[in-house]
Amino acid sequence: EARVIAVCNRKGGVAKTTTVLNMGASLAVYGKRVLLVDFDMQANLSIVLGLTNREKSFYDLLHTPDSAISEVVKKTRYKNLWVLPSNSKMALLAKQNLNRKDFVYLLRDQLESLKKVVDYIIIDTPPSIEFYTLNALMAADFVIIPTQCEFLSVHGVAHIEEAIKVIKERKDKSLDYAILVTMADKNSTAGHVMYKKLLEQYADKVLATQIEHDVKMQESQIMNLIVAQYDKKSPSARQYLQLAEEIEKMLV
Amino acid sequence: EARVIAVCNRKGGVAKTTTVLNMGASLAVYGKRVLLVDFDMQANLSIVLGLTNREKSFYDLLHTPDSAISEVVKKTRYKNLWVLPSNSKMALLAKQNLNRKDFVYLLRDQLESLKKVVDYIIIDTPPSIEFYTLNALMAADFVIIPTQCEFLSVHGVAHIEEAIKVIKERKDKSLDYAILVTMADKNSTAGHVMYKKLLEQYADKVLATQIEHDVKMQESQIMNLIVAQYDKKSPSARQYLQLAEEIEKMLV
Ligand SMILES: Nc1ncnc2c1ncn2[C@@H]1O[C@H](COP(=O)(O)OP(=O)(O)OP(=O)(O)O)[C@@H](O)[C@H]1O
Ligand SMILES: Nc1ncnc2c1ncn2[C@@H]1O[C@H](COP(=O)(O)OP(=O)(O)OP(=O)(O)O)[C@@H](O)[C@H]1O
Ligand SMILES: [Mg+2]
Ligand SMILES: [Mg+2]
Repeated sequence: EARVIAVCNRKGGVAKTTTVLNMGASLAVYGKRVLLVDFDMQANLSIVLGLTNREKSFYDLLHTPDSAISEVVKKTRYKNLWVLPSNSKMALLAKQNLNRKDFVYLLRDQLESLKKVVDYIIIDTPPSIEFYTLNALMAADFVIIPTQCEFLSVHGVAHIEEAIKVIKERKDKSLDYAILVTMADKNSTAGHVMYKKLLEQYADKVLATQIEHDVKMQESQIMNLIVAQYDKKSPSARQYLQLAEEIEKMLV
Repeated sequence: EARVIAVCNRKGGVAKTTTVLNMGASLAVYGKRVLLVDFDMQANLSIVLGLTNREKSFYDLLHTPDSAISEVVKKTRYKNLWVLPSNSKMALLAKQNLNRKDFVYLLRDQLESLKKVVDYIIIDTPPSIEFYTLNALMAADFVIIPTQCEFLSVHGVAHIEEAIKVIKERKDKSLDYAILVTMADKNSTAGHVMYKKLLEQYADKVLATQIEHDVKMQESQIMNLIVAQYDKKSPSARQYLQLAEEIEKMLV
């Protein structure tokens, strides 16, 4: 059955979307069947994949009677990599469903049938802890928390960690997590200071792989490509492949 | 009467909080009386100023009968610079007030009395277009949209610009805006490509001042200082002072 990974951090701009895409694509390169789920109304994952607002999203799946998730999931240009896109209707999802007692299970329930046909489901979430992120946490059995080695990002890790703890207790479910350092600047003293702080607070949760700041990553997104296709020798391409290996060893 | 500036972008991590703090502090350095409003439940502005969750926030102001805004506004360690902090109760603000027909005026109405005693009110907002950002837009007469010269940030500018347009029409209010390039990397080809795109779409809205990527800024936040106090010769310190001048010329 598929491993379901939620990629979460309420701090903005820490490479959640970038990690969902490039870690997911790297697992696919290793022959795993991977479904990426864009569960953010900003639809950044969908945009970076070159999709438009005309694509169907999880909202359409939920609100179209008798629609099958297979009609909404799309192939990407990459072998073994599929995506469940987001579109502007995703903004309505929270508004229309927040009052349901079971609103946190909406995503999990729809993903059930897919867990038999893929190896990984990786969920992108918005920079906040609310409807969308809570749905992702409930659907997941593992959480990756990307963070930069900067004061405010490191400070934000505690909040998502707290949410994970609450979900584990109240829903009596297993939910482990790991922290991924992103956009690392090896030459930054401030970066080293904050990395130390991260290790002090979360020692065994910090992944060995770090993704360094790499202009090739920004260039790849302008081209709507995964960085491994844009420039497979670039540091971030190699590091996301390395991350896929590390995750495989941890979860399988 | 005070000029009210909302600092908004639904893209995460584009230096909204950093701009509210450092542009606000720079205006204060020039002798203006400046109130910073932390209207984000993440409370990053308050945290960077060294404040804790024990401080009163806008929520306390609204929900404590007969409380005056002067009891909630705090001096900062900087001359001419005050802050209305955020705390974790701010998460309740949206939940408890979204159903009010006039919810978008909550912030504006509370700020009225303060507009006579300061020169600038600068509002920090979360990376989303919803309750908090809409309140900030309704209270403001000017919007600064910080953005990086990166594919997803530039893409996000259109959304806040759209929200501004809608508010101007539906509320028949004047609301102008300008775009501030942040964390600029002069050596990045991708950055130059995206800067061109920004100019193509928003030519006359892009501010002349750009804030470059500067490790001193990250260090200053670890120290809970404005960058001008931490290292006044640093590029970002000089650029935020320059920005304050440019804004003064535009708005006064
Ligand atoms: N390794 C890297 N090197 C350089 N730039 C990067 C790297 N990883 C991500 N970026 C850039 O940083 C920006 C933020 O990344 P991304 O949008 O993935 O973050 P996010 O956490 O999903 O943001 P949000 O909170 O807005 O959803 C993007 O412009 C992206 O291209
Ligand atoms: N000029 C700069 N040079 C280097 N780092 C910067 C600069 N400006 C901001 N930063 C860093 O970038 C990160 C993001 O900045 P900031 O938190 O202000 O963005 P934001 O848009 O408010 O994020 P969010 O969407 O999470 O509210 C912070 O760690 C900050 O220290
Ligand atoms: Mg994202
Ligand atoms: Mg912020």
